[in-house]
Amino acid sequence: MNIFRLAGDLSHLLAIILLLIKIWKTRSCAGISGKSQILFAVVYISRYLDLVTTFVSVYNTVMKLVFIVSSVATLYMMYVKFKATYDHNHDSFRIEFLLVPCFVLALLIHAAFTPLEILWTFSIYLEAVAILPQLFLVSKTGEAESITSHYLFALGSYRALYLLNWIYRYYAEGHYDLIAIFAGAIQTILYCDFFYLYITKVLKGKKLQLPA
Amino acid sequence: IDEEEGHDEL
Repeated sequence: MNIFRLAGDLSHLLAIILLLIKIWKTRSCAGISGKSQILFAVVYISRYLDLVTTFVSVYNTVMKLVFIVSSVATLYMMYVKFKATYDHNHDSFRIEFLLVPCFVLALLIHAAFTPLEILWTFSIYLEAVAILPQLFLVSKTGEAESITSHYLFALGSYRALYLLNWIYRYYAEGHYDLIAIFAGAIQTILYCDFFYLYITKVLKGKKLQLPA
Repeated sequence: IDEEEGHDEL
């Protein structure tokens, strides 16, 4: 564990907590893509199946459980409890266009052809693009509430910090995982446009609004 | 991947 990895994990945790607080406090999931949240739940569940086969550390186990439980709780809030506030019409991204190619890619490019490893690889590829429905929703409505912007910033920062962690681990431990590094770089690149808007608008107290 | 330890990151 190094400072980049810890900061990345905490940023990820912060993102999830921000999202749950936003939905709970405003009693609304307006502006949040249920499609992205479905993809994140699929990511965590398919990646953390190793909870039952491999013990890494208490920290690792607790974080995995938190990510799975919070993603399912978010889905419950969006599709059951605050269903009426969910923005169906704008959240029209077709997730099968992400799910199927990621699964096929995982079957083709992986470290080992075992069910758990294929699912882990699938989750890594899927996580890289899981935010696309959310970014698509923001682009369709042309704006995002400030707490939604903070959520996206924390979520994007997490993988960017992991990139630093992987650079550190390569030099410090000789450890590297090309699949995770490649997907993590794609994931971070997808947020760049949003990072720019966040820094130039939201941090200056303005609402995140896209030019018409 | 390390056969013994699996994936140690989140």
